[in-house]
Amino acid sequence: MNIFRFAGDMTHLISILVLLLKVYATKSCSGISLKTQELYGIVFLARYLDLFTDFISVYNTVMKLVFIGSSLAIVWCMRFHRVVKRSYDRDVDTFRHYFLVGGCFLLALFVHEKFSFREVFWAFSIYLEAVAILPQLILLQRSGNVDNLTGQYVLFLGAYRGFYILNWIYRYFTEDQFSRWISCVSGLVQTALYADFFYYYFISWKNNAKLKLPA
Amino acid sequence: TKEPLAKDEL
Repeated sequence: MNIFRFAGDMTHLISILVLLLKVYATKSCSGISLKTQELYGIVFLARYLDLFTDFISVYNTVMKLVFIGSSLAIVWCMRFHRVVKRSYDRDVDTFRHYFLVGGCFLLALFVHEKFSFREVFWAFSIYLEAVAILPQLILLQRSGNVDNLTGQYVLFLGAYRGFYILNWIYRYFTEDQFSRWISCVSGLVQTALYADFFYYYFISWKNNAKLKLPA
Repeated sequence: TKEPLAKDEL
């Protein structure tokens, strides 16, 4: 564990707490893409297949349970919670995210570290996480103004993988046989997808204005 | 084939 990875995990945890706060406190999921939440649920379920077989550390196991539990809880809320589901606008959340699932799975079948059930699903989860934010970013562009909690949620979610990139650089130089090229390339693509959001978020913060993404 | 590294990252 190094400071970059720990900062990344904490930033990821904060993004989830901000999202849970928004949905729980406002009893509303306006501005949140259900499709992105479903993709994240698939990402964690596909990545943490080793949850009960490989024990790395208490921290690792607890964080995996938190990530799986929170993503499934958000999806459940947005689909079935009496009050929250009324604020879900499916007319704006129209990204065809099943293409992302199919495409990433196909890619994982060809590009992986080892052709085994676990490794293919792990590579699939890495590729899918890189593009999982697309429905959410498209929804924010469509819905124009972004409420503060949603903006902070996306900001922290984008920042966490940026910390992981620093972690991979650090591990590359400090550990001899360290090679995480699948995670690195995907992580760079993932963080790059947030570039314009970070830019508009910074502009709105500098001008102390409401965050608006150009359509 | 060499065993892939243990997945110690989240």
